[in-house]
Amino acid sequence: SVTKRPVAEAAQHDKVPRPVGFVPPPPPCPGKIRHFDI
Amino acid sequence: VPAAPPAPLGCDDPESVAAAEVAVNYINGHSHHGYKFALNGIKDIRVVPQGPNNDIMFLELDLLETTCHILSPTPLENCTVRSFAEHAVEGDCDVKMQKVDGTLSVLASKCHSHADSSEDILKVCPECPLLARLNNTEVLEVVSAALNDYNSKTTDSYLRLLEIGRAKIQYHPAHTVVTEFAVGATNCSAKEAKADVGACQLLPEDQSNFGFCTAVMVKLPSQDLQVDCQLYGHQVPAPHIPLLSRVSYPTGQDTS
Repeated sequence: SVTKRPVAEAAQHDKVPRPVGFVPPPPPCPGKIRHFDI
Repeated sequence: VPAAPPAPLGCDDPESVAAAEVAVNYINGHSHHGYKFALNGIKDIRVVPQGPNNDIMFLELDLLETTCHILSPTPLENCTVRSFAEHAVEGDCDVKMQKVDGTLSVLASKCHSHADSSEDILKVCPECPLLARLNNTEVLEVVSAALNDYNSKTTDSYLRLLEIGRAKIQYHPAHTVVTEFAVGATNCSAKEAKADVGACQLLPEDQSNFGFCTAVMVKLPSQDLQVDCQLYGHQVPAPHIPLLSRVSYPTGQDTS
């Protein structure tokens, strides 16, 4: 019989294990501030 | 299997920065009033492929006013960005560009500039003088007195006011008005102007000679006026910048 796993459990299982020290890349935008932000 | 779409451009990617620099040069090159603006940051960039080696790019740019008037021949990279304490002016620009075979061009730009809020300045620097409106009576009086003072002492050409760039008024420790304004040389000497100032007209485009003045008027405790004007010398004008003809206002400008 096919049982539907709760999302949280599925998400837990499907989560790709990340290597230790993995740093997500910075978001592509907005870019760096060159002088100051007002 | 169709090739995966290219990863979206990051705002700090070299390609994005190159496009932003072309856009900033275009914006400064097509601005008729005020000061040159420098790139402070790229807020967003979106690329819409049109075909092989042909992309449309939409950029959202954050610019900051520099101390160079728009007529100054000083290269932008040598222009100082006005500091926060000097009451900075920010420019928000949306720019549409095209990149064909690696060549970037600006298709359209729309900018809005506005001074930083007084609250922000006073929060960080309670003593800092704030920008005044350019049609403030005191400002107009100081600019007029300063230009008259300069013209009464110069042995060169009689100068006419092109536009007031910015002005600040402070009341402590002394009542002081600081103004910056753009001027143009006329076809009169200062001496001839004394006889008939109405005949003194700005030099024609092919001989134009613009300049920039700063004036500091201390009103109290005793009145003192300091004026300094620097003429740029004749510059080959960019074809699309008409003569300056009106005062601009600091409360934000839209340019397209």
